[in-house]
Amino acid sequence: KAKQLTLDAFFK
Amino acid sequence: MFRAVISEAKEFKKVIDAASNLLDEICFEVNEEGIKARAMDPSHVALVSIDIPKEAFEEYEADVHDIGVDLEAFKKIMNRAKAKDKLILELDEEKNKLNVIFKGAATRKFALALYDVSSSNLQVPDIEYPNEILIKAGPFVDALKDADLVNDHVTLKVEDGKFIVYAKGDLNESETIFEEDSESIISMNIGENAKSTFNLEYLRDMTKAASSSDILKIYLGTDMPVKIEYDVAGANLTFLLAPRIES
Repeated sequence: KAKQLTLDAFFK
Repeated sequence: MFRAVISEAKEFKKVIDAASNLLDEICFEVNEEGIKARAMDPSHVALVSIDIPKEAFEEYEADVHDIGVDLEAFKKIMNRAKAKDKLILELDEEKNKLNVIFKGAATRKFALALYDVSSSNLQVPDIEYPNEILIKAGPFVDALKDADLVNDHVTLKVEDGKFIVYAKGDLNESETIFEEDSESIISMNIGENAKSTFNLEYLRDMTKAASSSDILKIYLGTDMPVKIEYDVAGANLTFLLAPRIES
């Protein structure tokens, strides 16, 4: 099953 | 104070269109160097970054201000621009409005209400990408249109030195292959094979402001946000879109 990530995961 | 004159209102309209496809409101941070804005869409899937250096304007004068506007209202006003109109933007601090003035066969003025949209202090995250592709917008948008026939998401791939736009639906598939020497490609800086899948509607929205001969800079990794950059009317537009992943 595909899941849409948010950009928050990449703001670290 | 803030006052900026843009020689072609229609070109600036593209910048507002690009932002309004993804955002409801925006805060333009203006200072003596130019205008910038950064914002994420409400679902935090996409980021829009706009930079317009003062050199892009015919006249430009500004102190530091945050100018928050409703993009739907701004877009509707910009839709009224005529082909040869000049555009003047000026801040009316007393009335708390942004005056949007078209100068053409007549001078037409709109006063756009300002909103308290706080500037986000967002920075485009400094992600290192293995691949950088410079491609003409027209053929890339065509590849997205092809993909749109078979599904609502699309996979962007770098494979054996080729850039591939691929979509697979329950029944049907589409694929556009760009080889390095194809006339659509300006340059490819390939580090490694990579593959990420994205929502197609967002990608379509992000590329809408580009004319077909404009050059898109696409940064691509594996299961990483895609970064797409291009210039419209002297403004630099940067978009970031989070991927879909198999879980």
